[in-house]
Amino acid sequence: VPVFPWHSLVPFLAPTQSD
Amino acid sequence: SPPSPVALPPFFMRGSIIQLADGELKRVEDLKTEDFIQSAEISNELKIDSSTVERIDTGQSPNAVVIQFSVGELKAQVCVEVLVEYPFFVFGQGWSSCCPDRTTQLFELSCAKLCVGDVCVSLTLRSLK
Repeated sequence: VPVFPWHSLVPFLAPTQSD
Repeated sequence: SPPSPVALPPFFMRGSIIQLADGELKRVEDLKTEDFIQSAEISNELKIDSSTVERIDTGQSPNAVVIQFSVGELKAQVCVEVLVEYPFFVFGQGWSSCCPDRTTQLFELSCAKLCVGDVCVSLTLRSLK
């Protein structure tokens, strides 16, 4: 059974932030 | 030619096994807002952003929509074109898509209707050290 990481379900909508 | 809308990946199928950042396994339909928040908190690379739906327009491809989000504290305006059945996770509500009937039909994933004003979970890369 494949296991998917939680972050694969969430879109990246913002550019990388420098904080 | 217009960019192809993002196709729906397999892990949105009901019953798919999702691993949280602490190693816990959950089914996709059982995920809660807290699961995303807590997973991001223990991640060195990822940060949760709140992305508010500002507009939903018809896409250029069949069965596609263009969703405009206002992302994060800076309210960056971001548009994505996705298929109408593509689910987003709305804070405090759960999976939501522009066509919940189609999402349920294709993926057996219960969905609410995604509406303008909904606040979706999204990710940002933290700056790499």
